Amino acid sequence: CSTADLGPISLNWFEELSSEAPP
Amino acid sequence: YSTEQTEIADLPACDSWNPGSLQLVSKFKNPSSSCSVDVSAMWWEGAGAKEPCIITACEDIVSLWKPLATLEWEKVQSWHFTEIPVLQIVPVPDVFNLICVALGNLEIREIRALLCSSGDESETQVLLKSGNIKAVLGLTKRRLVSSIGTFCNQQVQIMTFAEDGGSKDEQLLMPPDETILTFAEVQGMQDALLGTTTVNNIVIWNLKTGQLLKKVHIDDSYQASVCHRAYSEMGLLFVVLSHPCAKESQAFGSPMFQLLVINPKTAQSVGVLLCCLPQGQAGRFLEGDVKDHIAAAVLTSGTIAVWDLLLGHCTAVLPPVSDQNWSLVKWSSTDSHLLAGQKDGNIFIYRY
Repeated sequence: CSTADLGPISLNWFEELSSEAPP
Repeated sequence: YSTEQTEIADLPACDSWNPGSLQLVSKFKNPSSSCSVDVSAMWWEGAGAKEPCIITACEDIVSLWKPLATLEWEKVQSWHFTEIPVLQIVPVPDVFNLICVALGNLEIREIRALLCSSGDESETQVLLKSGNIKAVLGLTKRRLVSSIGTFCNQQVQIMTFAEDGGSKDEQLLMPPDETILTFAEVQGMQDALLGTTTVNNIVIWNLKTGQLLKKVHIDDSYQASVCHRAYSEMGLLFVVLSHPCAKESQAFGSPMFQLLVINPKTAQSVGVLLCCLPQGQAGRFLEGDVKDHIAAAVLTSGTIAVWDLLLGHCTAVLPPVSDQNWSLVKWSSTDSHLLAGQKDGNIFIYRY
């Protein structure tokens, strides 16, 4: 399987999702 | 891969498991007359030293067993339950001398803490939660997460214990508006928590802020998946699921465990490994446990099977012993041992 199928990957996904999600 | 491709690629060969990789270390019998429902291992502190102990749970009694020098086990403490039967032990990491248990009939109605201070063997129970409890899990850093209620009337709460198991702090997480089935901690990320839901979503929370970060819809091939383990690597989430409700297929038998990779940023996921039974084995998943990269399951046939998720195949099969089917399997949290139990209270400890 290729990770390309999963879309762009971010090493800081947790911090980025936390800044985007409603408080 | 599609699910079908993964199944073909990972179907284990007949001779790929080694029954000798489980070696019996010790065994003991819980004399309770009620049905044995769970087993767990934990550290217990007494007389200034920490010991690896075994907790056994029958419907009406929970017992603490300490090791003797002769590879035997001695029951040192028991807690009795006369009103509501015990359903499961809920281990809480990083707390000594505290056991949590879930009580109920088909569903959890209460979570209780069982306490025993050093040198004092008096029985103490504290009611922590009551209600329509759907899921509960002990987390690192002395935390316990539980969800009460369903759909929009759901409360997801984190309880933090003091080091001695005493006073506690409580915090709410944003509910996902769909019923939570199971929780899983993300290894190495103490502020991240996953949940599986009844509509086949995996939800991700930030435990520090209580935020619901993402919902990831997973393959509808298997309903009511249970998440056993999760870790984050290179920006991806790897989760190990089991599928207790999966139907047996003629070609591949029942899928037992699945390793799924999720990109949390895009909510895209793909299955990378499907653990099925080796040829010649039959049965469906009854219950199981995953520690590091090793997964163990009790099958409806009464056999225990073990998979190495790195090798991608079954590595050991343990048939019923003394004509008694296995009903419980747990990895010890204190060493690399496998705890295997039978309904009549027999507990066998194997080295893997």
